[in-house]
Amino acid sequence: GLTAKIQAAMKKLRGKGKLSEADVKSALREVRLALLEADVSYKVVRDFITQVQERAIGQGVMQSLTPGQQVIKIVHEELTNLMGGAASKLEPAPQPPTVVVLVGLQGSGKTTTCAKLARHLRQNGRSPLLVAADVYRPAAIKQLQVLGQEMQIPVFAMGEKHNPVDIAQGAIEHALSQGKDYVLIDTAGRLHVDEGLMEELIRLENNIKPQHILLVVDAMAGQDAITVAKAFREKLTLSGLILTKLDGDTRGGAALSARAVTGCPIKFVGVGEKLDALEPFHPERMASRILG
Amino acid sequence: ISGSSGLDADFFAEMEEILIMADVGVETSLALVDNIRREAQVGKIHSGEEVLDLLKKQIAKSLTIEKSQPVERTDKPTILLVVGVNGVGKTTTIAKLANKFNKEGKRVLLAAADTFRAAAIDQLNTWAQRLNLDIISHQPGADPAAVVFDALQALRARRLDMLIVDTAGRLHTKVNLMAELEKIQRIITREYPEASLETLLVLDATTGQNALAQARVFQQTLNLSGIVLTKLDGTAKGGIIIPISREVGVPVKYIGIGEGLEDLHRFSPTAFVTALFA
Ligand SMILES: Nc1nc2c(ncn2[C@@H]2O[C@H](COP(=O)(O)OP(=O)(O)OP(=O)(O)O)[C@@H](O)[C@H]2O)c(=O)[nH]1
Ligand SMILES: Nc1nc2c(ncn2[C@@H]2O[C@H](COP(=O)(O)OP(=O)(O)OP(=O)(O)O)[C@@H](O)[C@H]2O)c(=O)[nH]1
Ligand SMILES: [Mg+2]
Ligand SMILES: [Mg+2]
Repeated sequence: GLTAKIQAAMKKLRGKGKLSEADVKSALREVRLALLEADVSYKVVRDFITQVQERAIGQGVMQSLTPGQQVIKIVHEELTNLMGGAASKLEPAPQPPTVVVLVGLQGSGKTTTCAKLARHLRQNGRSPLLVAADVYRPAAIKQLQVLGQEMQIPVFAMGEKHNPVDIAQGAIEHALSQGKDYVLIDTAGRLHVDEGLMEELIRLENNIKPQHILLVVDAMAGQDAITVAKAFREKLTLSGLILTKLDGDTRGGAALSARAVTGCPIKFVGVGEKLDALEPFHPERMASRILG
Repeated sequence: ISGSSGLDADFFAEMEEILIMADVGVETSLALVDNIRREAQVGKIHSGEEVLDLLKKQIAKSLTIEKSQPVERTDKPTILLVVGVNGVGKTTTIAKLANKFNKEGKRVLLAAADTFRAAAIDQLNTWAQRLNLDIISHQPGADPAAVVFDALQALRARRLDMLIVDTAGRLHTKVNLMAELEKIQRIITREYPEASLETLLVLDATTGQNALAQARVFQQTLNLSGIVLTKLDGTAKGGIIIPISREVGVPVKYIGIGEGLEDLHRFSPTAFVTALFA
């Protein structure tokens, strides 16, 4: 893997005698390639390599007896730090209910994740209410209702003829009257460049002031993940990210791109289609996975 | 592309950057630009515009797979088996295809063979109702092979022109689920050998390098006849189809450019390449 490639690059360089800054840079080329192949966005890779390079040179990698090992260690540490702390919880609001809204591109896994989060919360002693606020996709409401039914968790719906803001407000009133302490709102998938639909989310945020807005990102997303995450961050107050479909073999570089450009923690990861397939985020594991 | 019309290192670096950021992948991007740099030298081409034009033509050519035929046949019934990983747009693409062929006068039947995901049958059923098309479905949790079997009987008995089969999304790494698809494809070729079978892999333009792995594995398991690249109405370029074309050789037949019934276009290599560099 990458470790072997860096070792090989370093070996070639050491044959020349003392290492130079340029030598360190060329060994880092292997890291750059690995990150790009892992779908980390171009600019994020560039910034990351610059960061690692400065640290490597600053820490005297050039004088080290094992420069290859040192570089790898620095890369792993820097990447793990960047992936962020493990804080896989949805902090409660000062007053109940704690409102959580899931947003993201079409097909990223919002509806399934919404249901998984409800299950997770109930396992932790909470009393969640699911809210079907996707009024566009055929049978989206039914999809959430089927999942809620499966878990015996209530789903608040007003049908497709109401707008998401009204549905959200109705859901919060219902939660208060029913003693539900978490309200999880599933929204329709949308493009970050769809002004009307992004405006709808902005209205939703201004109206119900949720405690959490979570951007759901497909782990197999490519270079464009940075553009998408940036756009959602600019229009909304994001509080966290959820990475889905990590049960596949994608390296998941989009996680780094999204994290770097939003500054938000990755709260959970989806690792399967079943409702129990939600895990806390492990930054070190993700770093290793991305590096391949 | 940079303001300078000269061919300096910056020019080629910029080309590589555009390709990589379009999800063409590092290896293919470097190979494409390396090739074009040598051709520029050999051909004594000095203008950046000319070199870019040459690159675009080469990519468009590599995306034009000669044996690519349109999906529908007029001489025999057509069966479209639509497959792909989770959430890429299979069900929506089926609605678009059904709409297109229905408007062209074909009698189309739908098969709701995603019996697993919550409300998958309801979702396809909604489209069937909107389009006033027949649909074969069982209850959630039923054997998808049984749904397909019934649909094949209906296709024959009702003397229809086309059957489109919706399948559950599945990651290519799930061996048992891929085996299920292979079984479904085998049932179709065994029960209805006289039909023209097209197996379409749906890929999401927002997917990165993993789309190449998806194409490889789906092609290994099934005999794919085409790719549908969806969500090109976003900002992702879908450049991964370039290495896929080189390595897997399956032609892109349609692109999805939105969530409505009309948002399906025939794939055009030149239009795609123009958008790639836009
Ligand atoms: N393998 C796997 N599949 C997942 C995961 N999360 C969601 N899915 C699947 O991905 C597909 C899309 O999930 P949805 O929950 O419908 O996605 P969505 O974001 O709500 O889609 P839209 O509402 O259309 O934007 C479904 O087939 C899900 O079962 C995951 O972690 N792993
Ligand atoms: N913007 C855009 N959205 C699309 C396109 N094609 C599909 N979608 C959306 O993507 C989401 C997922 O579409 P589906 O048709 O349910 O995808 P699927 O592959 O059948 O999903 P599973 O059956 O769960 O694996 C829906 O919200 C669709 O409206 C497209 O070309 N552009
Ligand atoms: Mg949904
Ligand atoms: Mg589907």
